[in-house]
Amino acid sequence: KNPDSPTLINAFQLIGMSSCLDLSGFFEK
Amino acid sequence: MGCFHSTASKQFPGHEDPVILASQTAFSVSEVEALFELYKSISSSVIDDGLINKEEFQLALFKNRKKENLFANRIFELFDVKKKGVIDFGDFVKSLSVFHPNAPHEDKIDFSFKLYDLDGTGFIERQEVKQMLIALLCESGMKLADETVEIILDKTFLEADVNQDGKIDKSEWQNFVRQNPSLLKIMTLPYLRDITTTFPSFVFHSEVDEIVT
Repeated sequence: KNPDSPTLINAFQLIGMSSCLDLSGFFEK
Repeated sequence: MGCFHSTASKQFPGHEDPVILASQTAFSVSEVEALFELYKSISSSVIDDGLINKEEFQLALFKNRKKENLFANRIFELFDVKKKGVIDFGDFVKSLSVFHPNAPHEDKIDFSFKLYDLDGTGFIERQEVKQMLIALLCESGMKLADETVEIILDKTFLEADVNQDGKIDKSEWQNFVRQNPSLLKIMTLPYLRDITTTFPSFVFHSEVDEIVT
């Protein structure tokens, strides 16, 4: 690995940031 | 096994036997009964028919019935196990069970695979991931050049798509998730541990004389 190359987040880590994938809303009044 | 009474909840259109549901899921009988309290409130929020439609689902999740979103739609489709366009109590409990902290890891991997396999072909394809990335960028107001999106997709598929056929199959997904366990974070809802405390009123409607776990 090139130590100078920036670490890129993978696509699924980014998608997982969607608030619409967070089901906590069911339990928050 | 507890003793059953004929109660109002047994007459509820979407109701299913909590003992059977508990035996099929990560929930105890008491937790299933507590979930029924939540289910009753969601399923009567727009149309009081004992079933959860998409509008009620979104209203419960986002407090906003008009929020149209690719991910919200996909989650609804996955909860709608019987593909009836509505979620009944059994669907609701079985789907939420996957999000229980004690649910089997494999169930979480399977559910997340289905979530990302938008068209249900049995593969997560590059075009699907791109579509979800663009939806995420729109939702969050983040701006990324198309070139950057392609670089992220290249890197992701280089790591996940081991046989480099342009799509991620179930076994590749299992390996990728093992290497990136944070990807399953969205698959666990800590709230589900305390469901009986969140909805204590289940005690007044309980059908079992004693707590069955």
